[in-house]
Parts: sequence; structure tokens; C-alpha cells
Amino acid sequence: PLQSKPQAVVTFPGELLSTLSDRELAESYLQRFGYTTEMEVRTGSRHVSLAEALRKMQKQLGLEVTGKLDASTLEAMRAPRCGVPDVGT
Amino acid sequence: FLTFEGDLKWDHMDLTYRVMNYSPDLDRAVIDDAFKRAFKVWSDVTPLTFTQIYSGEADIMIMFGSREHGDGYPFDGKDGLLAHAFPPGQGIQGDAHFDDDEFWTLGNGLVVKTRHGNANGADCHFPFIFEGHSYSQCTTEGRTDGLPWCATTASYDRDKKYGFCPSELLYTNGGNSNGSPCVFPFIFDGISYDACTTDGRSDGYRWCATTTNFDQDKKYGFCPNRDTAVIGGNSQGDPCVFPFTFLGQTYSACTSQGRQDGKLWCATTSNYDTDKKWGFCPDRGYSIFLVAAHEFGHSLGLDHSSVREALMYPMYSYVQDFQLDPDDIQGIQYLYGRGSGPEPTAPAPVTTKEPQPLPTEAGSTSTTEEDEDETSEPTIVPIPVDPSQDACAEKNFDAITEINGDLYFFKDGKYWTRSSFWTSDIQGAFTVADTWPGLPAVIDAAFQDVLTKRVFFFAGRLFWVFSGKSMLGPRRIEKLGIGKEAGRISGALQRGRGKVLLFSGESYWRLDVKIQRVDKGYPRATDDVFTGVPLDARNVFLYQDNYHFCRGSFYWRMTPRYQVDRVGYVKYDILQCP
Repeated sequence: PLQSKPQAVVTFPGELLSTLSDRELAESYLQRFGYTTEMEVRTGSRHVSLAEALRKMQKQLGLEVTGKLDASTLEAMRAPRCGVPDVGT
Repeated sequence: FLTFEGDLKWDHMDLTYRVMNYSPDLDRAVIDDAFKRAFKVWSDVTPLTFTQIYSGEADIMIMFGSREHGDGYPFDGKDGLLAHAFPPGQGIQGDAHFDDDEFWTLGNGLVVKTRHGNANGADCHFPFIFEGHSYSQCTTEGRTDGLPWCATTASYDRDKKYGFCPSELLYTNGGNSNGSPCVFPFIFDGISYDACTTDGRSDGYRWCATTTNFDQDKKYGFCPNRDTAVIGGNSQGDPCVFPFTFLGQTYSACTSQGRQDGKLWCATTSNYDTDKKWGFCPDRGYSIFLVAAHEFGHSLGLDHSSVREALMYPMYSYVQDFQLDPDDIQGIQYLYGRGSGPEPTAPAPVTTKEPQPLPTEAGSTSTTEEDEDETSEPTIVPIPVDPSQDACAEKNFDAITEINGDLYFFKDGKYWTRSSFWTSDIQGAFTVADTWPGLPAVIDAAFQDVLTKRVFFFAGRLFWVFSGKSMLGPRRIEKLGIGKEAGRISGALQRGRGKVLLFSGESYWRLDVKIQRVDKGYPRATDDVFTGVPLDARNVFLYQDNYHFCRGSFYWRMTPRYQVDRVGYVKYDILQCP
């Protein structure tokens, strides 16, 4: 009863639209920070290369190594952080 | 810990850094202090030293920027990427960049450092009570000039302690107006502006003219962020406007209505529905100290660590009482050792001359005719040098001053001279007691009175005056009118018309040499006038008409127009050691 009206959700101008799906967010994160390369994403079987890259990231960042895009991994991907890649030059 | 491929590291220990620009989120002094502490995190456990310079190319160049800021690695608006840095090397290598779409604080929310007022630059205390009302942001209440102020204690009514908040009406940052405040309205591109604007810029920084006409005068500065400035959105830096209308409702505080992520926002005009201008309200923000310490780890050669508690772990987390993790210490000491410092290199052969006649005879000079004759080319004969006699082996000096055209370097009862009018080699070491009998071995400062040629020496709270060899003193500096707050005099600047500035701590006094009394209205704060020089200089002296402030192995040179135009090495530039 406290919310008599449905919550309006507004797209604010100038805000980066976060329309990325979880998977797209994961692929861009893993590529940006060196856990996989663009080539791997394009040529390998997407499912295998993602799991492998996720395992690498989870191990590097001290997360539970599952190879899956679970909640704690997604939360880590959304956390504020340094822009220097974790792997590679 | 991890280092970069090939163990990239600096090939020298005494590193320099330069802050190219400042975020409008924090007072410049707060940012400088945070960077200084961030470097100290690393210098505390290695032989590395870090010195801030204000012009020219430093090893580590630091800048704030947003989105694409010139290096091909764009930031991404608020949150997400906070900063990045490059491994050691030339050019952009070693540099550190900070995303100015973030809200920079010390990790615990808005930091509003005040200026002027009577609180010595203390931070605002929110909330504070004024005339019985509680304020949780700066206010113009009680003033007619529109300057926002705040109390620096919980109750202005009780303590009467206050300062002025950042405001473009009080000062600007950077630009070319030496901090002058904005003038409203001003004309830019033929249009009249009565507020700061980002027009004409692509980097989103708000600016204003500091005269009525920018088109004509080209004078400008960047506007500091007010305490109610929004972050991000599409009007970064503009203040919230309360009340504002959103979807027909009126809001007089920040709200998360209309958002799914719960972040608080406000409109920057009175009607979001028509104007669509908005931004996020200040939150705890990110500690510029913690993020800088992490990025400077990269600048020194450390890569990301997988130890969650380590400073070099890639994710941000706020820590109240920061301590370097053993993993970080092992990493940085693997690269630079733990404070053993570089091995001294054998000094090159130096020719030394016979001691000079007395330098303080009234009207005498430090060179005699026959000296000049001796300027024939010295034959360089490698002479074994007793390091205790070699000025170039000294790390710093008790006092440096110019006497009769020669520079005098005092240290532990010895002194060296070097002519400041033509390149000559270093003379000495001589014994202070031989030239000025009765003077203590260690002195803090000295200067020669230009009119009478008398030389004043200071040690602790005592001073001596020499005319030739005849000495007057020691006397206490209270006699000059200098209070107890001056523990030691660190240096003196002759100012002509019989006036000399005496420096101690962060203050200076103006001495009338004739009556040997300091003028009324002193001491004054050094950085009010001598901005940009170290406030803990060990030596302050006049040399070639410029003011020199020395700290460690460096000196800051300030022109008579109070511009720091050079930072360099005492050893190589002033002593001119090989």
C-alpha cells in the first residue's frame, strides 16, 4: 500500500546506457583486462573460451573458480577498479 | 605480487612528479597532500624519494581527465574505471591519470576545505547549527555578498568558527588569472554569461572569465565545485537546484525516483521535466589517496596482485587506517631494495685554492687583485680529496648565503665559497671559527646587510652580528621582536631599503636591519606570498636576484615576481659539482 503508484523508470539523458546483457558485459570485461583476446572470442567456441577466461579471471581475483558467470563474478565485474589490464602487457 | 614483463623499473631513485591539473572536487591543497602521502607509502619501504615539481617534465606526470583524455585508453563516466597508470620509462611511461567523472574525496564523502574566515582552512563540519537552524551544506544565510560559508565546528552559534566554501565567487583554479574569482556577467563569443560554463571546451570542465569580457581580455579560470555540485549526469559540476520538478512532483532533496540502481540524483534546474538537466548527488566518493597509492605502484613497476588485501589488488575498496600489505612490500622491495640507497660514485678530481682574505671587512670584497691574476687555467692534478672537505660530498648545508658576491655554504663548522658572478670552482673548506671567532660550529642561517656589510648569523634562538672579526652577541632573537613560535631561522632574503625577510617554519618576519626590530604585522604565512615553494625549506637565500628555497637535494627558484621558474639540484646547479 505504501507504493500506490508504480515506480516510473526514466532513462536519463547523457547516462551511458547499460543495455549490455550479462554475457556481453562479461565478454567486454574479460577482453579489456586481458583474460581473453578478441580473436579468441571470435574464433574459439564461445562457450569454451568464455569458461576458460572466466576461470582465469576468478583465479586471478581470488574468487571461487567455477568457470561460470555467477553472481559474485558479475558483481566483481561491476565493481569500481583500476583500468590497467590484469593480464598481459 | 607481479611486476611488468621485463621487470620494468626506474634507473634512478630520486623521482620527480608533477600534478598537471586538479579535480574541482577537492581543494588543491587536499589533492597535493593526498598525492604526497600516496608517494610516501612507497618511499617509506624503499630508497625511493619523490619530489613535486611545478614546471617541466617530471618522471611521473599526474593528470585528471574524463572519457578519451589523450592516451587512447578512455575512461567510462562515473564508477567503473577509476584511474590508470603506465609502467616506468620515458614520455607517458610512469604517468598516472585519474577519471574526473568520479567524485574524488578522501573516501568518506564530501571534503569541503574552507578558505579565509577564522578557522585556518579547516574543513566544514556538517551538520552545523547557525541561529538555531541545522545546515548540512554550505549556506549564504547571514551574508549579503552571496558567498557560501560553513561552520567548522558543530555549532557556529557557540564557537563562532567559520570559513568560506569553494565558490567561483571566491576563487578559480588554474587558467591564467592567478586564482582571481569569476566576474559575472562576462561576455564570451558575444554572449553574456552569468554563471560558469563548459561552452567552448570539449573536456567538460566549467570555467568563467575573471574580467567582464573574455573576448577582449582572454582572462579565465576553472570554477571549483560547490558542495552541492552534481557528479556525472549531463551537467557535471553544476549545483543541484531545490526544489525541482520531476514527473510533476516537487523534490527539495536528492532522490532515487526514476532509477533502478537506487543512486541519488537531482536536477540542476528547477524543472527536470522541461530542461532534462541532472546529475548524481555526492556520495562517499573514492579516496584519491588510496587510488593514487595504487596507481603510483604501477608507475613504479608493480602489476596487479591477486591478494585481495593488497594495495595492488585491482578492485577499489575503502580502508580507514591504511597499511601496505606484505605482498606489496615484497613486490616493491624486489624492484628497488629496502632503503640501502645507491652506491656513492668516486668524486672527480677537484682543484682547490688557498683560503681567501677576510670576507666581512666593511667594503671589502672577496677577491683581491692578485686573485684575479690567478685566473690562469688551473692545471688539473688529481688530488686525493678528503670527503669531509669536499662540498660536493655534502648532502645538505646548515646555511647558504651570498656575502660580497660569493656564495657561502656552511656545514658543521666548515664553509666553502663559490663566486656567484663568474663560473669558478669551489673554494675551501675553511674553518668558521677562524673567520668568525666565537660563532658556534652549527648555524641555521646567515645574511649580509647590503648597506653596512655586517653579517648576521643565527643558531636556534640566538643571533650574532659581525663587523669584520668583531662580534656582537650572542643575543636572543626576542630582541628582534621574533616570538617563541620561531624555533630556528631557516633563511633570510635581503629586500633592499634595509629590510630582510627572516623565515622560520611556515612563516616569515620582516626585519628592519637598522633598528634591528621586525616590522608590525609580522609574522605572515609564507605560502600566502611564496606559493609553490616547500614550506619546510632547510635553506632560504637570495642568489642572482632570485629567491632560493632548498629542501633535501633540491632547490626551488622563485623570481621576484613570485613565480617558481625552476626546480633543480643544489649540487649540480648551485654548487656546480661535476
